[in-house]
Amino acid sequence: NNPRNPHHHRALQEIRRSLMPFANETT
Amino acid sequence: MASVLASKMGLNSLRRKQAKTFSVTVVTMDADLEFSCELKWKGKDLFELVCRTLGLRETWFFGLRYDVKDTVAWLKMDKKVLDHDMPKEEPIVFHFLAKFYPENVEDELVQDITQHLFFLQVKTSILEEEIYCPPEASVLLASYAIHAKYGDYDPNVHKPGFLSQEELLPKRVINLYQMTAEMWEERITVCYAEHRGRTRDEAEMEYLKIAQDLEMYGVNYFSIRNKKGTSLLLGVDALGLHIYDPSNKLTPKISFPWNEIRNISYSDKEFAIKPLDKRADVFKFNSSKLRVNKLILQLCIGNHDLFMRRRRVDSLEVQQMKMQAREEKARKQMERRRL
Repeated sequence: NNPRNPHHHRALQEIRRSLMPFANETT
Repeated sequence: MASVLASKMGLNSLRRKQAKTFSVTVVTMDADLEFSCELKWKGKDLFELVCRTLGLRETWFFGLRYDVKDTVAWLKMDKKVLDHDMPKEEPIVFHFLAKFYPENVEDELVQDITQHLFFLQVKTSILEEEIYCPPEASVLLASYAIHAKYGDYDPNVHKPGFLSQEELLPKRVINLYQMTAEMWEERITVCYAEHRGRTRDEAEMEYLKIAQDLEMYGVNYFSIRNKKGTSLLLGVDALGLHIYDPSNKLTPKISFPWNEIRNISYSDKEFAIKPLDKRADVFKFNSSKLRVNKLILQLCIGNHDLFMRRRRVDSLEVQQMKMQAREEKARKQMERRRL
């Protein structure tokens, strides 16, 4: 599911990347 | 003098005895309202009073919900309030909530109060995990929720620690990462700073648009069984009926859009969805609880009515109401620009 607004889409990708290094091992 | 007083007192107690009222508390997403209702009032009388008190005119999205046994039910408009099967201890508590959702939030919501109530309801459902929200979307949405609460980002005011008392994210999301509260605040603040230049109202609308784009609200889910006895989930929303596997609420196995349904019948405690396409199978299902079946039926009728109404021209009254609300919005925007 991607938001219609490309700006939101980019923002979500950026947030996902910034969270990744801190993910618990189980995730 | 004494006898006049006594007769007045007598009259007052008589009046009290003959009281034709009962008290209710109506809990909205941002206030608790107390009302005194006449015994003869129908659901409609109370509902209209609440809407008038709130100044809300987009009434068709909302309803008064009450708890009954282990489920919920909505107050019927044409039935006396006291004739509903509910606990009668006063004050009787109702929740004023969105019962139906727009197909397109940006086009359909007109009044600020409607938007605000939707925003608060969706935000609460996300934080309380009634709605599944992926981690990255939780952070983006939190940044808009903060924007709606604190106004535009100002680094001189919004210094580290300013979110320390806020409930920002669903617990499930927090538990997925090894991050401190400060780290979460920093992530959210980075996003907050990125959408500078918006008003609080605009931030609320953006929140709703993102949540709608990601299909994070608007579906009422029910546990059902098909005629083979398989446990499934039924989703009722503005666009139609959806059947899900209980382990995947996000992607329906089958969907029945309203405009492809010939008829939905309910008899002998069983629903049957008959598609327009006569070659397609009739889908039969039910919930084991009678109250839930009633709720499903009500939501089907209400959502279908709204679906049809959206495809017709608005009544003159609604046109006028929408025009007034748009003028008011434009006037506010002009004022803001001038300031």
